Amino acid sequence: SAPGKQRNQNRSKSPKTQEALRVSSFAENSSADQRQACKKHELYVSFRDLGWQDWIIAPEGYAAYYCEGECAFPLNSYMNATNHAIVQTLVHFINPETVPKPCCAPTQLHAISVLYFDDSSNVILKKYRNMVVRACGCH
Amino acid sequence: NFSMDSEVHSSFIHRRLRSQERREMQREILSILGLPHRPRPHLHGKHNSAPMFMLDLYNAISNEDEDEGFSYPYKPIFTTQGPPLATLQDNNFLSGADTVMSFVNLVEHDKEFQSVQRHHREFRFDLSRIPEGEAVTAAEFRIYKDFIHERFENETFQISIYQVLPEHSDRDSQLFLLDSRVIWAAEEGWLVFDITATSNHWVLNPMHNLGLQLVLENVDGQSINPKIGGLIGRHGPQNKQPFMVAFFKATELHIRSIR
Repeated sequence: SAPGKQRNQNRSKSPKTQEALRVSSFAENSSADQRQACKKHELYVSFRDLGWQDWIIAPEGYAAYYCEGECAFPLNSYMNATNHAIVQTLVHFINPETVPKPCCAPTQLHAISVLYFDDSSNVILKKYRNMVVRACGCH
Repeated sequence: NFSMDSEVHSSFIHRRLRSQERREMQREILSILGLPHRPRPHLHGKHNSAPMFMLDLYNAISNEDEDEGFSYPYKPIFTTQGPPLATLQDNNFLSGADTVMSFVNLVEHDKEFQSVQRHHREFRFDLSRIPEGEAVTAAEFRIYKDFIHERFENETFQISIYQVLPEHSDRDSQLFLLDSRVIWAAEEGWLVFDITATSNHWVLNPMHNLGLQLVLENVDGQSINPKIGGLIGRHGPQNKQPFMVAFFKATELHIRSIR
């Protein structure tokens, strides 16, 4: 909990400002710690580069994305932290040797459709679920 | 170290994969796609009718919500100068399909069979390699009908599609009428026949898959050569070849094994 003096100072500020400060403070700490917050990173899977254009008709590739980063306090709202992640972080603080930090992992996944030839030159249009990361978060 | 992380991140994105890494990546992605190996199609006919039809379908669904199944845009996919010849009346079951698959006709040559009684044309499709855990919800046989200049515009033909039934010891193979309709000589476009029940039967009993027979008759009930009626066969243009398309819905949840 914050000390009394600081709490009084913050009282005049709107909750949004406080949140902004907290984010800013976290950003500073992060850069100080030289760690990156849990977020989505771009990763394009190119079927063309894999040399599959002879059997995959469409798409040429797809933006798969992946999640990477540190899940540490404060777990801001943009990180989509679960309640469990907060508990996990607390327990990690208490016992860092044995309890790991929460994981930065996908919280929302989407499908892609792939159109391809099979061995018999028949054509298959199939929906593959959970292929594209839409959002990352701490679990 | 943040700068080091950045470099690693950056190099991870841009570095070209070594051949071994590339092979491993290919293996991993094939595994994600649920394929045992990289398919090696014999033909590269991306401009054949079936791949083009499927590509139209792909383009139609690619803008839709990816969480939903395919909703089948049941307008005539290959719009021609003429009016659409046929559409399925009820396409509700088509929406929500997980997989759509087209099948090439395996009959090597158009044998315009001219038995004593009648002309007919044969079609066969290999349904033995349908995706695992998928059930057929709908299936269609599609054949293109060209405009016939030599005929009167108001002349009509009757086109009938039969399922070939297995032979019994006491008789030759029999035919089971699936659908029959009247077409005008002046009409042009894709004819679509519902063969859902037949496809399900073939999936469950592969030995009974003896294909389809098409018979064209004039107004007097005499069988005529399908070519004369404008029905495109194997010798016709690539983008008008007859084919079969089936819609599947997953019957079970696929759980990837832990590796």
